[in-house]
Amino acid sequence: DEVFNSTLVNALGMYVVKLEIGTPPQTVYLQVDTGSSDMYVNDADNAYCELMSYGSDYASTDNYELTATFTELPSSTISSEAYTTLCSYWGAFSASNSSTFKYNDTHFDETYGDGTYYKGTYGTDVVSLGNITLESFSFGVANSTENQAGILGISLPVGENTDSLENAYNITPFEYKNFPMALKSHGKIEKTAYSLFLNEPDAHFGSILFGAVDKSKYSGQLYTVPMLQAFNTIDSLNPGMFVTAQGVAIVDSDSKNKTASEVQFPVLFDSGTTYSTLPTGIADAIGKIFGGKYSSVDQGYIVDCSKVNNTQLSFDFGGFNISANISNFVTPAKDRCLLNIEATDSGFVLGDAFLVDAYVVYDLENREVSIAQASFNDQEEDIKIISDGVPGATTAPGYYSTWVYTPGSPIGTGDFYNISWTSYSENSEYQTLIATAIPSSSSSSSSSSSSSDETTTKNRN
Amino acid sequence: NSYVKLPVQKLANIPDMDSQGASDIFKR
Repeated sequence: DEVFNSTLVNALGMYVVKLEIGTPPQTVYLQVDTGSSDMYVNDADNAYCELMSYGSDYASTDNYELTATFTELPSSTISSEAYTTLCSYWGAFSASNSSTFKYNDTHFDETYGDGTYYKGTYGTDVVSLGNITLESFSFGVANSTENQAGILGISLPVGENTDSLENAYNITPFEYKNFPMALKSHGKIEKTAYSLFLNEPDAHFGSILFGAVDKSKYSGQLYTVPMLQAFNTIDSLNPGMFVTAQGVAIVDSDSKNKTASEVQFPVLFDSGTTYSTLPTGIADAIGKIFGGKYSSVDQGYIVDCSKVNNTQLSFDFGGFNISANISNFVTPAKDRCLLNIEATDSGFVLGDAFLVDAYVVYDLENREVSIAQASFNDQEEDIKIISDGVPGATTAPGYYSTWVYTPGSPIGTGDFYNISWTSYSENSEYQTLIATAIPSSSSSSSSSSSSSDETTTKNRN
Repeated sequence: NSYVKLPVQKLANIPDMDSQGASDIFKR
């Protein structure tokens, strides 16, 4: 009934690579996803892209006043070309316009952790990146999706959607050479491994180095830990390159540690996730250290902004720690800040907010991950080829102290920070912080009503 | 040279106007 001034929240952004597909080449930008294994491109003719082109999604904005902020990017990153649809901004693929594309009559139907999906058919075509060409490369063309961009999944082949289509399409599970595997089979790299460097949060470019390590991009020691076998088999419900997190601590500006948890849990370094999802007990312990209140709608803790300055979120992965600036996880909103750590009971992920401060080497063949603290010193490249082990990496002291699956228990045993804490999950005052970030002066809501915090005493797990 | 280096470009996510909240764009 009245004008409501809404703020569009910048979801940090996503990390993409540019590829050329087909003959003649069609340009697509694909989200780099270490949490999935298939490459999908949007079919230029899919219904979602057509819908977006007609703008019907915007018909309901009549009652909103939209504001936007534009940030200039280097001229080399975005051309001045006018994009007629959001899908064409990211690049969509027209199979009929490629003389070398072949459908292989295998369907895919993949849903991700955020509920988005791609459905369509696999096919093969020429894929090129720079001066490298991969002939007859397998990927999916999505004719049903609500994602504007395609995706480049570079995880283990066991995570390919072809392994989970038996019931839906009566397809015998099989694996194909996904992108990192194809690079090796085409002789472009010696081992199916790659190093991810997202660079500083404000940087426009990072890099992914297939088949090598750049020693100039990290500081300190590069430690190796094993991928967890429970997530590496065809029977795994949630396949992926999970490793064991052994503990979590907050380190303030005086280098004083506050241990949040010494509980083992499996976690994925996922470039396709913006923030993080952690076990509820551990997330609550972190939230409590900052005096936060959990908002299930905002998927994070509402905190005083002053409490999250000059602080690091540090993870122990087995005798060594990797720390990320807590500001990477923070979204300022209204007069408070949202600490974007989602509490969950399964599927624990450290996303871009953590990965910007980490240098991660994924060794898909040896099923190991090597991790170091990222370095932003802009030193000259020092690239070493991965031919057997990862150059410069040493086995972590806690290599063999891995999380072990126990039926019914998603995490290990141990102590949380302060075994009693306050659960704020239903705190109504902050349930929709982001949605009401800048309410109109005339608006009123029940959110101003007082709420009582539910206090729950938790026992040791 | 036995390695392939790809620049990874950080692009702003265009919010999906059809979605019901920010939660839809937080994780994949």
